[in-house]
Amino acid sequence: STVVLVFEAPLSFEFKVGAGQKVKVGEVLGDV
Amino acid sequence: LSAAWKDTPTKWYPLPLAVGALLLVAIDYRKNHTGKEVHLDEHGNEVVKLKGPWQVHVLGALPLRNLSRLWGYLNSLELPVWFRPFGFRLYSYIFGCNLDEIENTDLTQYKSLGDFFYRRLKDGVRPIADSVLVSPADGKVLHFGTISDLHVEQVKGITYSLDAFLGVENPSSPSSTVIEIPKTEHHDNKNHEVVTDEEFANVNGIQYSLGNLLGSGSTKSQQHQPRKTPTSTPSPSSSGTQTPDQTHLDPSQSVQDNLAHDATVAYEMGVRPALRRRSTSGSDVQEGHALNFVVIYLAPGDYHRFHSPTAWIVQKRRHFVGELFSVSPYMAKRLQNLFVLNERVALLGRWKHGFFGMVPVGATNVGSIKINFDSALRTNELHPRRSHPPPGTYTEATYSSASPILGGKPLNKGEEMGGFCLG
Repeated sequence: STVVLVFEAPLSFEFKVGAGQKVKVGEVLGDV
Repeated sequence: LSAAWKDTPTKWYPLPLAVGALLLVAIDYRKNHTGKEVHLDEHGNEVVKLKGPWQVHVLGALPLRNLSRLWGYLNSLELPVWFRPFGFRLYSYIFGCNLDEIENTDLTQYKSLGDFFYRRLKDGVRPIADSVLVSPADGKVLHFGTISDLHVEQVKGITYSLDAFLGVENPSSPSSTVIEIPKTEHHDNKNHEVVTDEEFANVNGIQYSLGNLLGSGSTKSQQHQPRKTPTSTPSPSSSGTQTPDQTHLDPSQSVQDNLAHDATVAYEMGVRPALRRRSTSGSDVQEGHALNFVVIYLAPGDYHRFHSPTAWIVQKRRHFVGELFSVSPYMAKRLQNLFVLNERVALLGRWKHGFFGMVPVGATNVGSIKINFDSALRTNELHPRRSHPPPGTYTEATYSSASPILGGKPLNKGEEMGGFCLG
């Protein structure tokens, strides 16, 4: 199963994860 | 048998040409008559095709939905109590589940593998980070980035249409059914309406200035008191006698409280969704903003409930009935339009930066998607062959009745939203 997020954000938004990285609920994905 | 197994020589010989020709005809027939090649709408905006190497076409020929349902049925069977701890420990060992963090550590209490698969976690084992966007699920980040030209990159070099993925606004489409989700809170549905900044919400004859309710200042301590107009005094009870308790249960007072609560929620979220009619397709991005995406893959051993990744308001959901291909990284690299072909639930709404969409996508082993606040949603249902909706079509439900001011269902960051079930 997969969860896809699609969202509008300011250009200053930055992902804080890398492809292939394991994440858990509540961990940072990105920030403005 | 042993001798036959060891001594019988393997003899390879070519299949007759006719068999190969029949196979090709069967594949072509299936491709053209079972909806694999589909126009999303009658205007030809997007065509979804089953594309990929031969392995993909072999998988496409399998009855994946029926297999998924059978898998779900088998995993719903109640297991003997003595077998449960052993069986679930073995499963956890194979798929890497952490049994220390599950809510109910007594494994005999999980009746089936499906029950164990949809397990809860202990409170506090998933702290929510202080960030605008957090992970909605346990899993692996497959891909992320910025969406350009309304096309989402599935893997490097392979894209799919955002419109095909989320659906396009087309209320006249006969395949789109609008369902109003029954509200669970005490609101007056008849008087619910979308209003502009300058308008007032009118509920039970009491008018509220939304500007005052939502506030435009920067402090959270602002009082959100509704303004009652002189002409809108609630009519007294016909009996003329009211006890203090009855006064407390006055419906208009309850509505007033709910409105004030919703306004406070909206203020704290920084979201004002019901104030302007805006598209929820994500195509009207504000200047200085961009559309982003991230794909998180949940492996079989992962915790399979998903949570709200931010504070946002879900305004509608679109349920796309499709195929149930595996969504593993192996398939994502090979099957184009994988996420457009598969069954999925697109939850669309707004957050403080604009459009926000969250899409749980089903797979062969986990075809059922649950949304906690949407009991009307039914996924991976058995459809008779003739009435099976073609891929690309969806049924739509709006959550506007959940809150008159917010125009949808408000969710806090980290709040559990639903999950995936086996089969």
